[in-house]
Amino acid sequence: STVVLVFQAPALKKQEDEASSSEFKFCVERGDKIRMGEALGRWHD
Amino acid sequence: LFFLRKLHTTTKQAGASINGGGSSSDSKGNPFLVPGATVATILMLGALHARRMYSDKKIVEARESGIELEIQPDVKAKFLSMLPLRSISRFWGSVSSTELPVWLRPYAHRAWARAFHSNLEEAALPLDQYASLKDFFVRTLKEGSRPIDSDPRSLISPVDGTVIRVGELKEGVLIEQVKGFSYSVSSLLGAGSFLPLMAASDIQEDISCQENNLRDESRKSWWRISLASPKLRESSSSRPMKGLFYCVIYLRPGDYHRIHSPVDWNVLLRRHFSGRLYPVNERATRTIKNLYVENERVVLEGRWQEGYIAMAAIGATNIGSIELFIEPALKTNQPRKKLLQSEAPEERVYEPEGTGVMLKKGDEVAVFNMG
Repeated sequence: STVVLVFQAPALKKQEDEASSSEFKFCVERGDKIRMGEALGRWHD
Repeated sequence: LFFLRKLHTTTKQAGASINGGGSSSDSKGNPFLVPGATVATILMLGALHARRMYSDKKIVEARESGIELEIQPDVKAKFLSMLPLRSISRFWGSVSSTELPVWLRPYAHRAWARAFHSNLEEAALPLDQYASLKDFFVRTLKEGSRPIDSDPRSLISPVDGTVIRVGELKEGVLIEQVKGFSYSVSSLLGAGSFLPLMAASDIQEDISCQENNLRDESRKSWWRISLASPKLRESSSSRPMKGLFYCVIYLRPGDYHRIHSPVDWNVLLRRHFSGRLYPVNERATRTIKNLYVENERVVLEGRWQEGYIAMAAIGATNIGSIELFIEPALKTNQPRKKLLQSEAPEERVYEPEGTGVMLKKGDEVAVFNMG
């Protein structure tokens, strides 16, 4: 079984820069094992 | 169970014959005579398991050396599509829900835990209190086994599992299944998803100021708008905007299979896609295109403090049904009445409209059931 999460989170995109400098950051990477309740990501003002 | 009962009976018979002083070497009553077919089956299963382990090891080695998995449709994948996977799944569900004798329960559950690396110390109840394998599979955990991240600016994992993909959705609104093959988010969540509407509405405000002719097209997707008016999109991208992120988590058979709320949110809508029930393991992701879009799934959509949020629980052959705690009447993995696959998902808007069901971070939302 699989769970897919899709969500909006604070992000900042600059016109001159192709890559978005997002304010939301994932705390995990591909291949990581994670347990329920652990942070997937955090955001800052 | 049949095998164990038979073994138990033959052992009893053997004991009786030994006590009775019987020394006959006849096959009748011999405690060590296991039928040849059973031995052959055990050997075959062992060989298949060993082969699978070898294949998994090769995949891990390939990934560690930086080789990306690519889609490789094969004969087995085609063969899978011809199998009655729903019937197999339902049969497995009824087998796994068979009540086990109390003496057998700890052995059966320990065997499952050993095979799939489950942590038995976390189980909320003693093993003999799980009447069937199905009950054990959906076990709750001891209090405090899964502390919830207390940071109010964090989004937590709704499940135990392995992170398959994470990232930000860009222009295509696609999620990569494997290298070179992606599936569309709107296909996963449903064509009537709030996703494009909510993403487009912010943009549409800017668009409507500059181009009145776009005002009436309220259901345009982000993708269409980006194609139709790239200049407008550039101007809107110069200011802070909310991004769309995604995370795909795979649950192995030994993992805790309850789904919790990742944030405080309002669930506004539920959508049920009665699709196929392909396996969703790593091999299947490489060999079956649109795997997540094809499979039976339940999608919850709603709003949280930062905007849109959706969670899709995707079933598989062995774990085919999804039980929603916020809607216990929902039945999934039902026998198919029509020969043709129904494309339209079944939808329910939660009351009161606009507010729906409020869930707190860490609340139990759903559970994956066997079969």
